[in-house]
Amino acid sequence: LLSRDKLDDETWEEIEDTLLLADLGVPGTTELVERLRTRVKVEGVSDPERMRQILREELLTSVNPDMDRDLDVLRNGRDPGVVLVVGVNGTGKTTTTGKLARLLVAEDKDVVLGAADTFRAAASEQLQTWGDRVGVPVVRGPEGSDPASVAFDSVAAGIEGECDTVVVDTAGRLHTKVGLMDELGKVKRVIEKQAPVTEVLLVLDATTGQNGMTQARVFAEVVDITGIVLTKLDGTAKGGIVVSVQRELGVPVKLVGLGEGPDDLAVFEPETFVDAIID
Amino acid sequence: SLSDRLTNTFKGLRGKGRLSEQDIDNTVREIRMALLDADVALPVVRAFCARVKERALGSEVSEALNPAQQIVKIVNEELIAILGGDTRRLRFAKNPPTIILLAGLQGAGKTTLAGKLAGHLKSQGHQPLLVAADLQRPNAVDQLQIVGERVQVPVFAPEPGNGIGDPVDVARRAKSEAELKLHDIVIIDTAGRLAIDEDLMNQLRSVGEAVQPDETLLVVDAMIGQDAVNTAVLFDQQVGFDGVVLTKLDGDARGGAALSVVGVTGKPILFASTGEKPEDFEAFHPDRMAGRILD
Ligand SMILES: Nc1nc2c(ncn2[C@@H]2O[C@H](COP(=O)(O)OP(=O)(O)OP(=O)(O)O)[C@@H](O)[C@H]2O)c(=O)[nH]1
Ligand SMILES: Nc1nc2c(ncn2[C@@H]2O[C@H](COP(=O)(O)OP(=O)(O)OP(=O)(O)O)[C@@H](O)[C@H]2O)c(=O)[nH]1
Ligand SMILES: [Mg+2]
Ligand SMILES: [Mg+2]
Repeated sequence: LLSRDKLDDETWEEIEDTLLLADLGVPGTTELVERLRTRVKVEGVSDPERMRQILREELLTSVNPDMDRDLDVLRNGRDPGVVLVVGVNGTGKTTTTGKLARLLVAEDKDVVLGAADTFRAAASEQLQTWGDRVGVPVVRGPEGSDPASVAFDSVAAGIEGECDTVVVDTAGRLHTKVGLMDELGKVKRVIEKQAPVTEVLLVLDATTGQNGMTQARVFAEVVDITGIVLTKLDGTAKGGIVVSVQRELGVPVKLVGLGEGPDDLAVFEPETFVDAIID
Repeated sequence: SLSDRLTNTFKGLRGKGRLSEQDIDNTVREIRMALLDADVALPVVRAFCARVKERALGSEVSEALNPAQQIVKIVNEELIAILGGDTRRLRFAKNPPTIILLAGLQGAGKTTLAGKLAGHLKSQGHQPLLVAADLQRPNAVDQLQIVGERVQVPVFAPEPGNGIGDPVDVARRAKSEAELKLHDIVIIDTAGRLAIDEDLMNQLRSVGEAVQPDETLLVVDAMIGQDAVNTAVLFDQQVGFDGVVLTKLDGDARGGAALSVVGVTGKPILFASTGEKPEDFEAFHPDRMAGRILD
């Protein structure tokens, strides 16, 4: 990007293309380009290298580098931390649940997993495999049973065992399905009869386009999300949709998924994210 | 909707008489934004808008009573032409079994689709065989077995998966199994993979070379954004596919990916998946898709 030696209309087009291709969307791109034009005018920029620096700065600003991205997942006094993992179908919730368990086990924490996807074929088996792989117990229920009761049981097990963290995996559901969103709200309420949910992670696939914004809005309304996990960032997609999600909802991206193995989970780093877009 | 946006653009032009090229450019700009909002990939938007501009400069618009509506009509026609151009049915082999290979990114909906396709073909009088060739995702073999049970289609799962077994070997053996047990259709489920994962793309190509599929279907999530182009082009270059299935159309994603994928590969979308149940499966409707993208 900006590898030629002059600044002209083509440069602006190149910048706009880069942002659009990263799934920043039309309003996000337009707004960022406006800020760049203002700075270029005010600062009298004419060299592409300086332009590139400014673009990097402005893109970094729009990702809000000072946001608090801490995970509130550990025991607080009498209650284990309770993490609820939510999102639409196929984004990587179950895999992320397993990776999160691995992260905590590596820090010597006691973890229980709740297989509250009682609907999809072999969902609890999949989470069981993850539990076995990373060395944590998994609470399951019969297929087709009430997800809220499995969630409840997993939190009860976490309290009973004086664990540090309970991570509850839920079924993928499209935000447009009112019945399923109601069910998710109920899962959260039922858990909170015993212990507060300390972290609600919305799992977003990095390949998602503008629909990611709608997903986040609805999930935020129904279960009040506290963090985003951006998965499959090891692919070619840039995940630019999170820029508008963070801005509009004030919810930080806390983690990124970088592969299918237990260790492929990292803390979200604004600089790395920005460099991947403009490099 | 695009119709509203263009009507607004044209409000300022009333009584101006002939449309200038600038007027057309402003209109095409609105179309470009509408398509990008709908997640159509940028290179496809460019090519599409160039084509629309070409037509918009012609007499069909300059002599139209309602130029805005005429341009919307052009956009709709061009969209349907691309989306529906080569639309066709599933191709069966002259000599059975017909081999269908499913491919795509992680989580696109392949395993679920395998069941739907099997159920649909069985209801049409075929004897399909499902093949569990995803030996890597945890319990993918179990998932396919359950999916197969739900539509009462047998599943060939000689390897347990979870890291054990070779997909190329399973595919080969599945073909022999189908010939032996007289299944006229073989549907092979494979592991989701990134288009830039060389090893896994080589593996998928090897599966194809081993069994020579009659149809390789790229399964694409309707909510995918700009990455649709990279994915489609790389899968086509590295493995090759014959048709596309668009999934999760029961959501409210605009689905611009449909135009992106067909636009860059020329391959037709054959089916639409519209839910998680086996019956949530239908032929792809280009006109409905066009309406959804322009909405
Ligand atoms: N490359 C890559 N693949 C991932 C990542 N996270 C998850 N996956 C893969 O994405 C696919 C779907 O993952 P799941 O964990 O089953 O997704 P899910 O959200 O639980 O799916 P549902 O429960 O069916 O809604 C699997 O093939 C995972 O291995 C990631 O960060 N990178
Ligand atoms: N709402 C909806 N969900 C779907 C549709 N197709 C698949 N799903 C769901 O999407 C999720 C992923 O589906 P899978 O069939 O496991 O996807 P996959 O491509 O096999 O995933 P990998 O094998 O990990 O690459 C599951 O929760 C499915 O139930 C659809 O058309 N609509
Ligand atoms: Mg899951
Ligand atoms: Mg699968």
